Amino acid sequence: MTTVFAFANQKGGVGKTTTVVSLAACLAEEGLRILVVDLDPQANATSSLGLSPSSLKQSIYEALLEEVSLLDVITLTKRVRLDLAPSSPALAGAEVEMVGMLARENLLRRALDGALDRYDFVLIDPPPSLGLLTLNALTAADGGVIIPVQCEYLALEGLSQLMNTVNLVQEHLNPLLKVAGIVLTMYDMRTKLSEQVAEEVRRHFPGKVFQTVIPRNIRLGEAPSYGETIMDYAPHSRGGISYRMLTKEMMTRFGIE
Amino acid sequence: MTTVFAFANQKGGVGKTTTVVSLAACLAEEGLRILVVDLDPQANATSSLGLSPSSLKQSIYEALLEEVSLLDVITLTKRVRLDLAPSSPALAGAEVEMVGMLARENLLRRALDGALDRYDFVLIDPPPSLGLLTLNALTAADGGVIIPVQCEYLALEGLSQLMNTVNLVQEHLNPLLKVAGIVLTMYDMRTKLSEQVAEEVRRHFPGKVFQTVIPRNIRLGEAPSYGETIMDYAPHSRGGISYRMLTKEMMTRFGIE
Ligand SMILES: Nc1ncnc2c1ncn2[C@@H]1O[C@H](COP(=O)(O)OP(=O)(O)OP(=O)(O)O)[C@@H](O)[C@H]1O
Ligand SMILES: Nc1ncnc2c1ncn2[C@@H]1O[C@H](COP(=O)(O)OP(=O)(O)OP(=O)(O)O)[C@@H](O)[C@H]1O
Ligand SMILES: [Mg+2]
Ligand SMILES: [Mg+2]
Repeated sequence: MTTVFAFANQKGGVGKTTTVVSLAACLAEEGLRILVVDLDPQANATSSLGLSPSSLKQSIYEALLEEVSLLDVITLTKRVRLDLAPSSPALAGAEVEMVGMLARENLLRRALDGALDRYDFVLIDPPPSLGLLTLNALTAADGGVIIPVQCEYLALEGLSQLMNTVNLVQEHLNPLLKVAGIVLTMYDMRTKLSEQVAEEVRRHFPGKVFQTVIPRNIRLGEAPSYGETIMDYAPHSRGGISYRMLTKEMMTRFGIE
Repeated sequence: MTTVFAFANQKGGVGKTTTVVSLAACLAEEGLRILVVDLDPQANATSSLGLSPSSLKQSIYEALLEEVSLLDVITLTKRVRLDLAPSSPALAGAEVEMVGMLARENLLRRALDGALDRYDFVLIDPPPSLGLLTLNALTAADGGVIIPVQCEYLALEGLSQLMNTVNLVQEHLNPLLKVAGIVLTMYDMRTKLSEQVAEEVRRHFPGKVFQTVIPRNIRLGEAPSYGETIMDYAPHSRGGISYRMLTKEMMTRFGIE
């Protein structure tokens, strides 16, 4: 039984890609088979996993819009049991191309169908918007949406719009969609603001916010420049330790051995 | 003669809104008449200037899609000479509505026509994407695009896609569009990474990068929670001082008395 999670938030720079890539590495380390789907034209997850987006012959674009099998697009990464459906610059034009297509919100769900039995988890990294790429991610996410929320005031503002979209998708496209969890990121111990934001989020989403809070940690910003996850680059840093704790908490919450 | 700037970058969380709001406050302090256009459905610029997006009767949405005059939408802010064309949640649906419209990339440019003579500068804050809202911003930006670039590795990746879009808009929609400047943001003195990224950007865009670098400064994150710009909240903080310096540098570069 494969569980598909989308890590959505239209607010930019809140740690969506960092959370997907870090959790994927930790889950693979625990022995699970993981597929990361990079659904952002910026291809940050692809480069964070050590691949060069412009050098790939095929990407998730071809699997969504040209009926190429996802299995032909999936590529191995440096980590065992961690595979990637990479992004490419071609994805930038995808949303406009999808507008007129039949069942356009289901393109990713259909593409995933052929690959699900090979993986325990699929983690989808969408772009910072609520457009068709993110709608595809939410429609495919039978395990639910995990929302990274940066501990900054401006990151609070967009949450109600995000919840509107999640509710609409649940009503019209994916009845299984729910908020599977909320991850507080870039928590800065030096400022009261982080704690104020964290409390506000816990109040609005009782029972959904993971106990593990991801601190601001320079190593998390450095790891992608080496094409490595935090688990390879600095596993004993505060960033590495907190994502490992988050993984354990996730496994308990979702009943994974 | 009014100059219109767009502050575009599809990478999320790089400081677009913070730069627009901070520069606007500084330019108004220098005696110039400023209009901020909030083109992001998240309405971060609107709340950073102390207004509540959900309580406004009209927003930029009505000026773009319902032929309401921009002058009827513009609202005053706490700062003298700093006006705002606010965003609202309705803007979230705008991009899909625009797809089929005639001259859809010119909607903002046409809306601005009626208001230009009242302002010295118009600063546009787009969402983190290269969709129709950002295309409208670039098409209206006769002064050019100013690109905030966060001093992080992942922020480098999207610059070539952004430049592709800028060049396409310059060729087909706005011959005056150019890169008017690049602002390095969230520079962290504690890590080599920031300097490496800054050097890389200066190498790729010779002569475009402002000398003034904006440091990471907690006060910039706190100011929006009070609905104030950094010039009101903490004018003598490193964040306040650096944006004041950037404003002076901008005025020199663009020959503003
Ligand atoms: N906990 C953290 N501490 C410090 N830096 C971080 C942390 N998490 C992420 N970063 C860095 O902050 C930047 C933004 O993170 P990331 O790119 O993962 O966010 P995102 O939500 O995926 O952005 P986008 O909206 O553009 O897709 C990146 O440069 C990343 O390396
Ligand atoms: N120099 C800085 N130092 C510290 N924090 C900053 C700085 N500049 C911006 N911030 C904070 O970082 C977050 C991201 O900045 P901001 O929202 O301005 O970026 P953006 O590019 O407009 O984001 P989006 O892509 O979502 O529109 C905000 O919470 C903001 O308050
Ligand atoms: Mg990302
Ligand atoms: Mg913004």
